[in-house]
Amino acid sequence: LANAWKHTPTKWYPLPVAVGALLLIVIQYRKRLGEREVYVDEEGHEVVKLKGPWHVHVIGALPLRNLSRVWGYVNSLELPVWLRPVGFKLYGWAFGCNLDELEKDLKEYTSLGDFFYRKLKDGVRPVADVVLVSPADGKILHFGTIKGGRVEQIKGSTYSLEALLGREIPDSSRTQVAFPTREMAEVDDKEFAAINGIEYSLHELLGTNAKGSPTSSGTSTPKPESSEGKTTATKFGERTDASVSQEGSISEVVAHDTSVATQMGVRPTLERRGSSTINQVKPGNGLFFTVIYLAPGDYHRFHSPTAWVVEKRRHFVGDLFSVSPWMAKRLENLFVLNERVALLGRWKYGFFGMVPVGATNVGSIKINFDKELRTNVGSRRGHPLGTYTEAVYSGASSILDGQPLLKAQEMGGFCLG
Amino acid sequence: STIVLVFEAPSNFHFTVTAGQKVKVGEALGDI
Repeated sequence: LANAWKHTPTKWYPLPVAVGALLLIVIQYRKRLGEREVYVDEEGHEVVKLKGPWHVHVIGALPLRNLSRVWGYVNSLELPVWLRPVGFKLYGWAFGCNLDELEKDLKEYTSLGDFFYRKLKDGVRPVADVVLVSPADGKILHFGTIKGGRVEQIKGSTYSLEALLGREIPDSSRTQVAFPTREMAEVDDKEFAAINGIEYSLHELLGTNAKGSPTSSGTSTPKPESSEGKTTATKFGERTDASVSQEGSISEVVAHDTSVATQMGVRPTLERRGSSTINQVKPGNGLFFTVIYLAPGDYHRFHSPTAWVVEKRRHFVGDLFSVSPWMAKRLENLFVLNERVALLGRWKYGFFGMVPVGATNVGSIKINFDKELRTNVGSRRGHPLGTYTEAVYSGASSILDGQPLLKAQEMGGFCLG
Repeated sequence: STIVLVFEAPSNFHFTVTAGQKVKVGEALGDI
C-alpha cells in the first residue's frame, strides 16, 4: 500500500463545464429540499417535531417536566433563618443578582423559590418614553421582522408564527363550563376608565379619542379624577363561560358581556383600531418580533411592554427544555415545543402578542390577572403539540373588551419549578 | 425562561437594541 501510494502517478483530466454545472444544480436542489422539509397533518398544518443534534434527543428523552416539578418542590422548602442571608448571597454572587435593588431583608425570603420571585424597590426601573419597552430584565436573543409567517430563531432556522401563537378553531368545536369574574369600572368624561382601581386612558389603549377620531401616536397623561361628567358602574360575581373542544384539548372562556359601556352609551363612540389576529395586518404595517432571555440570576417578574389590551390567553402544555442561548442554537422549534402562555390582544397600531415561555428550572408561569391559569401541572400526555386552552378576558373590562395594561405595569412572572 | 414579543407596527418602527444586549424592565426596545 505504501509503495502504491508513493509510486502510482496521478493523472488530471479536465472536467467538462456541463458536468460541473449539473453537480452544482443537484447540490442546490438537495439543499433547498432539506430547508423546506416540514411535517404536516391531514389538514395541511405543520406538525412540530423534535429536531436537532443527538445530544438534543438525549435531553428530550429525560423526564423534564417531572424534574422541573421536583426542582420547584425542593426550592419551596422553608430554609432556616440563619441560612437565608448566606444562602441567598451565595446564589446572588454565583448568578449575578443585584441585592441592592431588593426591598426586603434577606431573612424574610423563606425559600429559594420565594427569593427567586422577589420584588424590587420602587423606582429602580425607570420607564423610557418610547412606544415599546423591555418587559423583563434579560438579554436580547434576537429581533427582526416576520416574513411569510415564519419567525427566525437563529440565522437560517425559523419556526411557524401560527405554531407559536396557535391557530383559530371553529366555534362549533366548543362546549361550555362555568368560570366566575368580577369587575369594577368607572368612566370619566368618556376618555379615562378606572378599572379595578387603576386609571387607563382610553385613547392610549384604543388609539382613538373618545369620539372615535383617530389620534396621533404618542403618550398621554392620565387626567385627574373629576366628579363632573362621571358615570359609575359596578358588577360582581358575573358568570363567564369556558368551553372545551370535542377533542378535549382546546377550550375557550367567553364572558357574558352585559357591557358597562353599553349601559352608559360609551361603546358606540369608541372605534377599535387594532386587531387581535395576525391575519389582519393593515397596509403600511409589518409584523415584528423580539426574544428576551432571562438568566437564572435575573429578576423574574415581567411587566407590560406597552399600553395594550389583552383579549385572550392561550396556554400550550409542552416540554420544558432549557431556553438558554446554547439550546436555542441547537434545538429547532424550541419556543414552539416548550410550555408557554400566549397573551394576545391589541395596541394602538394593531395586533400585539406576548409569549412567556417556560423552561426546565422555571416551568411555572403566573399571570396576575388570571388566577385560573395553572402551568406545569399534570402530564403532557393527552395534550398533543399545538393544542391549547384559551381564556378570553372580555369579562375583565367590558369597556375595552379585555384586560387593559399600562406600560411597565407588572403582569406576572416565572417561578421555580 | 424567555419572553417572545410579536406585534404589528408601522413599517417605520425600529428597534433600539442590539442582539446580545442586556436590558432591564422599562428600558427602550423600539420606537416609531
